[in-house]
Amino acid sequence: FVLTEGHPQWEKTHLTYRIENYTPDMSHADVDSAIEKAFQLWSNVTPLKFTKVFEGQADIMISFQSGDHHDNSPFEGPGGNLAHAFQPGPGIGGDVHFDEDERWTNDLRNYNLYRVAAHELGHSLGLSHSTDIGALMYPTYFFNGDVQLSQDDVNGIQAIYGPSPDSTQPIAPVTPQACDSKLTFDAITTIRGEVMFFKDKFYMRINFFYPEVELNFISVFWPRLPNTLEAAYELAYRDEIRFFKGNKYWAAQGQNMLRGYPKDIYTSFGFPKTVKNIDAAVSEEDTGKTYFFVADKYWRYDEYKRTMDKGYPKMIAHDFPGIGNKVDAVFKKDGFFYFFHGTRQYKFDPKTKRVLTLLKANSWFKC
Amino acid sequence: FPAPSKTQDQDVEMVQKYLENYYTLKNDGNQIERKRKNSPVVEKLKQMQEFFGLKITGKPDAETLNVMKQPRCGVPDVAQ
Repeated sequence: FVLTEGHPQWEKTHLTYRIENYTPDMSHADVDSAIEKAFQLWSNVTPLKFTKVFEGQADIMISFQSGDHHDNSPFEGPGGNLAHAFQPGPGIGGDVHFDEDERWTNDLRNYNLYRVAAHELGHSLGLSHSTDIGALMYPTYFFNGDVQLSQDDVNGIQAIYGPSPDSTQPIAPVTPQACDSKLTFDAITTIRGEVMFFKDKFYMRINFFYPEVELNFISVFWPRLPNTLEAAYELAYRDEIRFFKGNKYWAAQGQNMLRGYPKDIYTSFGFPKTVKNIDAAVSEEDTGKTYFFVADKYWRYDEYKRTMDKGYPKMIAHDFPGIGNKVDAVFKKDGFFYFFHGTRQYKFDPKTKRVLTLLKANSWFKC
Repeated sequence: FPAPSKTQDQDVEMVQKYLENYYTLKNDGNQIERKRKNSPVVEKLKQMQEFFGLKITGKPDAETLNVMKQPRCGVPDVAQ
């Protein structure tokens, strides 16, 4: 997070705000609600309280403006620059301007007013832009249906105003850091020659012509997938990726989610109802066999016959000696299985049934 | 797809405007200046690439142009 240069802040904790005018794109009630919810995000984690007033000069004046509206930053028409806000202070200080040349909505269509207002009020309270892509204070617009302060946002605003006097503070998500030695994964899959790692609501991606680890929201590619996936695997001959959570799974081809999903794992794969979720999965392109790891056991499924092979489940420790009894994630590359459990990664040779190397989970990120 | 080798003119304009708006690049209108290797544009581009965790090349590559085209907040990324 970044505190605005000079660390401007409000000297009082009770602030007023006024909505000076309304966009014709939404009902007054929807605008009021979006702005009120945006203020609530920040008051939930600080001692700040916000009261709406209907006339006169409020601390934070909110308005919809177009083009040059006689402050130092004219808007430039649709797209690009959506809104701006001024740091705490008298007069224009704290004020928020939304570009009326944008379409404002209260749903997933561009641009969601609640999402943008939550960001701009961060500026009104003394925050600048964060480099954390999971933070509300990140400069570019991204909205996948939920608006919540990340831990980065909470740390920033509490560096200025301290925590909320109410002990019940909402749990704020933390953006994974590729080189955090304690990094663990929810799921991992190959995808068209690349490897994609999943953690909470983020993917981390390595491709060999671009050394930096790409980190972004899973919903950038697959908007309808749930957060915190549990398993994923690539069915290369069908150019499909399958994502698992609970007893359901989704399928995608590239960025296109396939229709008719989610399906349940019982009907599709023949799992017994005692299986509530899949920990990890990997498919072998040459044999068409998919391995599903559940607790300390694993199943083998034949993708061509579309049936579970006989004699399963078997114990993981028996057929994959050395990798322990539980798997968080697994993928196959260049003939080797890479098993992940916690911060450990096991490079496993399926031919000799031996662990070849013990690695850190984030060894692929070349930290 | 690989980005076109030569950045299109409108991209040059967009880069200039983006850096003026969000990275306090001074607009001195000096075309020659913009072409020089260590011109302020290159420095500001590197600053923007570092902010967004992009490869720091000082060149308006495809990744960098893609970020610049994304809708965003009008407040600068660096202190005025």
